[in-house]
Amino acid sequence: MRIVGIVNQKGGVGKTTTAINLAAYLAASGKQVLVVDLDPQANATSGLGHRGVTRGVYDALGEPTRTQDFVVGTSQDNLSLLPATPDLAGAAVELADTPYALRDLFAGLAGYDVVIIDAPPSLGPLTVNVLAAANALLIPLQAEYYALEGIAGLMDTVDRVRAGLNPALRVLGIVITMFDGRTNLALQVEENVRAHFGELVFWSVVPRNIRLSEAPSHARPVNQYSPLSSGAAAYKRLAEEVMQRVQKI
Amino acid sequence: MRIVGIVNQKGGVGKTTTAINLAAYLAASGKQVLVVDLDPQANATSGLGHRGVTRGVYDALGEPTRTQDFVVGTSQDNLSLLPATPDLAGAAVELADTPYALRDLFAGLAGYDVVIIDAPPSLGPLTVNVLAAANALLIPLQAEYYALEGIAGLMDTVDRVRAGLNPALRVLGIVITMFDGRTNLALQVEENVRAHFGELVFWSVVPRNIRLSEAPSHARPVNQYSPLSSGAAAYKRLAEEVMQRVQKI
Ligand SMILES: Nc1ncnc2c1ncn2[C@@H]1O[C@H](COP(=O)(O)OP(=O)(O)OP(=O)(O)O)[C@@H](O)[C@H]1O
Ligand SMILES: Nc1ncnc2c1ncn2[C@@H]1O[C@H](COP(=O)(O)OP(=O)(O)OP(=O)(O)O)[C@@H](O)[C@H]1O
Ligand SMILES: [Mg+2]
Ligand SMILES: [Mg+2]
Repeated sequence: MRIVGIVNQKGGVGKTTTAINLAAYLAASGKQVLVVDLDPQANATSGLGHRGVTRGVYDALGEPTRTQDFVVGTSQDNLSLLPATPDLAGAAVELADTPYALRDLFAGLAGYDVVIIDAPPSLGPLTVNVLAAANALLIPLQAEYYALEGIAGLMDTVDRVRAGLNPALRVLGIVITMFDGRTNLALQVEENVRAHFGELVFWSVVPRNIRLSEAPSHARPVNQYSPLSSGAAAYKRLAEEVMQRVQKI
Repeated sequence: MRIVGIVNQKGGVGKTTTAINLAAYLAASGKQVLVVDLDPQANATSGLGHRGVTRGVYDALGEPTRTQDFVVGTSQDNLSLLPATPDLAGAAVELADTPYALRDLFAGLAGYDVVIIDAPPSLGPLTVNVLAAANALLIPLQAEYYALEGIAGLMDTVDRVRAGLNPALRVLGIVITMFDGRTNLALQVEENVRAHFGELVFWSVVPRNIRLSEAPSHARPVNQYSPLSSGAAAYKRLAEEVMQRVQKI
């Protein structure tokens, strides 16, 4: 089972959008996929069509052997969800001393080829749990100045976790998101990030595409909401690249 | 002294962009303004031209009487900054039990007409300190589905803080950001939010405008980087509306 964490402490860079749509294309290609929503905002949960959920990953962290009881289905075959609930907001304080709570939850889980974890925009205990549980990280990088500035700090944190909590942690890659090729800023960010991180950067680049931000209000991943859109095509390519890299871990 | 917190737990909605550019136009109109960067990402700090800063708001929280020693200038007259530093990331744990640390810092501060606080994308101890210290809140709302979904939860948190930690807390207003009038989504979000929150919503709407995302890489607020842009015009109008509302508190 591959456990892929979608992390970046910078807010609004496309973590949830990447988690949902990457997972959907992996599932559509026949993999058994579980999305875990570890963000108290519960955007991945609502983007996959679940509102007002009362049981989810918070409960599973308390009773790991019952995790499968809290998993729900989605509109996409082969795609399941372990939802976020409001009490997850309190978990940050409770998890401060147990960085392996999420890893222990996965130790007892079976039946999935890939687990995709959506993390909140912070480097607090919830994200530390993701870094300690994942064997691969996918880092969405918005083609903007502040997002680029924050990436070095994130990589330092990943190095520290690899040196301590999780020696098996690898960065699967960096994916450029919300890319608008008509702006110099986006072109500069791409040039800068490829020069700096080389092969770590996926060739697939996700363009800014309104269909990606409309899809959540229809509770469908983009492969179902607007399969011919540029956003859908980008996530389909990304899923293929991810599977190539995941095989090599 | 008016203390305005720029808050929203949703990431990437324009908190930092609003903090910097609103502050710049208030300062340009003759008000003495202090921006306080309470986000460990330190985007407001770098957006105002300060990198590699080693002393700032974290130090001031520890030695409130020396706050003015840590304040730095900016390229804009009448605009000062209390910067974020990397050790602020550790403050979240330290501040969990002291929700009034920031309020106590401001109690000893003088010489400013308006303080603008940039908060991180979470409802953790740093943001709680902002809610406990501010007398007015300005909520940037990105014209997107997930951002709209999260606003009800934020308002509940504000009500709880008003009922407990800070009875004087008022919502100054909600400002719609990154508005692209060519998309149905943005029009629907605006219609929805004005129907729901009425006069709380500022008439000034900040359009999506590339000059706003270019300005930070030039370490200048938008009134200096691109004063004729649509983004600059929107923040100038917003500053005028804010001053009208602030007089009434
Ligand atoms: N490529 C894209 N084109 C257009 N809109 C996008 C794209 N990717 C994401 N969005 C929209 O931008 C907003 C931010 O994306 P998203 O919520 O996925 O980011 P996030 O990193 O998960 O945010 P947070 O830090 O709050 O968790 C959302 O409203 C989403 O619908
Ligand atoms: N109106 C706008 N038009 C175009 N780009 C914008 C606009 N407002 C903000 N941006 C850009 O969008 C990104 C997100 O904005 P910003 O960083 O201000 O949001 P934030 O809420 O402070 O994010 P975080 O949650 O990470 O603190 C930044 O790269 C910024 O330059
Ligand atoms: Mg998210
Ligand atoms: Mg910010």
